[in-house]
Amino acid sequence: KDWFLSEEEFKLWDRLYRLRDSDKIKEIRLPQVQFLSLQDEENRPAEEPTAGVHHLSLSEWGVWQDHPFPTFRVDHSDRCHHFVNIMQMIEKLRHEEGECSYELDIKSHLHMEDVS
Amino acid sequence: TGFRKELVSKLLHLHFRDDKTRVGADALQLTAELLRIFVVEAAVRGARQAQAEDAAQVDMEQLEKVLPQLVC
Amino acid sequence: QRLKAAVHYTVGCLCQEVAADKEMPFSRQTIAAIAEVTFRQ
Repeated sequence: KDWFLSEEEFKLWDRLYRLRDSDKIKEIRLPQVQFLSLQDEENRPAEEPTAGVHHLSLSEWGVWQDHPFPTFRVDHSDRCHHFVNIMQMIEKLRHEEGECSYELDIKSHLHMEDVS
Repeated sequence: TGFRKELVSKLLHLHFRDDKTRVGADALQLTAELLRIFVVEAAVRGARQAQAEDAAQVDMEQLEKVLPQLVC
Repeated sequence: QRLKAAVHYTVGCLCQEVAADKEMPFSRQTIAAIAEVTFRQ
């Protein structure tokens, strides 16, 4: 009836879930993402890669993010749909040749007198 | 299966600036349920991706594919 | 570390339930990864 594991639970954890020293991956971390444009309050230094530690990647499968993945009980948020839309646009721009359609779209709204 | 209230309380207190901050029983229960839903959602999305790829098990690759949209 | 182990254990139990329901096992690394993400969130 406390927060930590009972002896029996600890044994189960040790046997079933704990990553072993013999494993190639001994620890897994979700790195704190650094946005240069956003001042991070705590200004944590970027985490250096360390042997045996796997840093979960939010970008490695970026190309896969151009469509919403199936959900279970929690639907995608608006922010997630925005993210998917942006990835779709990036993907579209990547495959374009010649004139950039996005630039053409935006140019129609450009009025030089607005540019101070 | 779920997160024990005592564990949730301990997790929350890690982030409180004032040690005297208290958490009500309802808030603890709600947070425990939120954590449970988050874990199950992550697990099911990963499992579905593994099924879509005819994988034998859910490996980190499948989880990393669903992770960006999950944390969004 | 005991706190992370407690979170990790609970996540493991939940993943086992999903694994049974979906008939799709989880690697220990994946369970540890979900626990890490949950702990960070």
